[in-house]
Amino acid sequence: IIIAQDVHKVYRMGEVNVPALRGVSFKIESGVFASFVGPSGSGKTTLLNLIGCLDQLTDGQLTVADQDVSALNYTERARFRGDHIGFIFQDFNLIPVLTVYENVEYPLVMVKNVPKNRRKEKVLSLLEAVGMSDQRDKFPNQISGGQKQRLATARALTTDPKLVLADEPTANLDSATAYKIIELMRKLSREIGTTFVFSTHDTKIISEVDTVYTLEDGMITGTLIQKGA
Amino acid sequence: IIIAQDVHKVYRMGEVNVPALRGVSFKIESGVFASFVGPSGSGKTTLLNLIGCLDQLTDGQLTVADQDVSALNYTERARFRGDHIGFIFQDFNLIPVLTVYENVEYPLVMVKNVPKNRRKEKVLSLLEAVGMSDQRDKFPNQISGGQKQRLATARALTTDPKLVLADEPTANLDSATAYKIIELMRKLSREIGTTFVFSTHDTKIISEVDTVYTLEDGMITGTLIQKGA
Ligand SMILES: Nc1ncnc2c1ncn2[C@@H]1O[C@H](COP(=O)(O)OP(=O)(O)OP(=O)(O)O)[C@@H](O)[C@H]1O
Ligand SMILES: Nc1ncnc2c1ncn2[C@@H]1O[C@H](COP(=O)(O)OP(=O)(O)OP(=O)(O)O)[C@@H](O)[C@H]1O
Ligand SMILES: [Mg+2]
Ligand SMILES: [Mg+2]
Repeated sequence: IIIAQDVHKVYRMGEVNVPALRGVSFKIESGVFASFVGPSGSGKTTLLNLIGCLDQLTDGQLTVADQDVSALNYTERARFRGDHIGFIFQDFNLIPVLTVYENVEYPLVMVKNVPKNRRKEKVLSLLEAVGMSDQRDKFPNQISGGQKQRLATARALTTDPKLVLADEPTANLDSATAYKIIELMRKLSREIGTTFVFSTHDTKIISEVDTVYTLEDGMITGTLIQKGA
Repeated sequence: IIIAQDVHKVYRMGEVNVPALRGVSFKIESGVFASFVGPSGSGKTTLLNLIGCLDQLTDGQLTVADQDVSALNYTERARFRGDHIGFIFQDFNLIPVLTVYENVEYPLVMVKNVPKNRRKEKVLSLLEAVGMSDQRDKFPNQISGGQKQRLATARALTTDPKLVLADEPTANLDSATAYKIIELMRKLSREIGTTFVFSTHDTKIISEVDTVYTLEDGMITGTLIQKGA
């Protein structure tokens, strides 16, 4: 579902160029659990942003779900992302003026145009799955850090996307809650064949995935195939 | 340095009351490394916010550095915090219009009125200690998640506070970088007797601290004395 060939990303800051990705190549099949690991600043978020069509590569080829994403313009990327991808942001990126319930419901209204009664069923079952049912009427500034993270996860899964990009989804969670989230993702992968690509430092996730790519200084320096826990 | 007696915190949201802390008592001596652990939503950030004078308790007594903090008004709390406490926020709370360098320098200018040449020495040595020297001229939206977290840590240590409250300071860091930060804190504790109180899920921190308090549903359900690693 994801094919990357010699992908480069340079951030241009005035006079200075920051080479965040310096030639990354890999192939992730559909339904796989894969993870990128590596030091802080090694390029994990940058790579997930490219796959998730939130940013454009500066060189190389990147194909997601048979679509060459570098051929898409801004509006086409937003539509492609809405149709196929769920993104769990490292800094959550929640909508502050919507409640917990409305944040999860939003993609179903805006992107998929799902009827109201089926939306309610979906939102409530996801909030239950991430342990957030009793927080549903609160706003993002009225919940804890780990609750924000779980809300961001529920929101990414609400449209049953083919591909979920999860940037540090358990960083703010205790072990028991983290395992609950990982188990939820495993269930989706088994039942509807969702592909999950993680950026993480969490050994609980790393030990669960099929493939681990090590990223250092914008290059892949190691690939470990484990075929899942 | 911190004495809590039967501390309560209720968040009032219109008709609904959320009891985040339901009677917490403990005593943390000066120079100690202590940590609060517990499930997401158990009240760790709420407790650190009370100790850090960012919020007021609703019942009980709380004394920090011999000051009864519930007796302070808003401006007195801000001054007390600026004089004695370094706070590492769970969501970093950086100033977006200041560079990395200026974010670390800011407390030295605003609070301590340190002369410019001594400020430069201090800021550069802290940026070096957290591995962020080459990011100094960037803005917070131009650095990675873990780099933001390390910047938030450097900023909290810049005034050599007596007490540092660190809310999940390693959540976004790989192991090697996390150990570098923990080592920096250990060094400050040894050299200038800084007291560190963590809220964390990171076993690397938990195994290093002198005392571990387990918080569940707003109550302390366990106290483990380890006397440091
Ligand atoms: N401003 C607020 N208004 C209402 N409820 C709040 C507010 N802030 C926090 N809460 C609630 O109080 C409880 C404790 O929150 P707190 O942020 O202290 O938890 P935490 O232990 O730090 O969790 P995490 O590990 O997820 O960061 C949570 O259930 C949260 O939803
Ligand atoms: N908008 C930007 N402008 C300039 N440099 C950037 C920008 N965004 C990221 N960078 C730099 O690119 C490098 C890679 O950043 P990235 O966020 O991908 O790292 P990461 O592996 O996700 O790190 P972390 O584990 O800390 O989240 C970092 O050195 C960062 O400072
Ligand atoms: Mg990142
Ligand atoms: Mg918290």
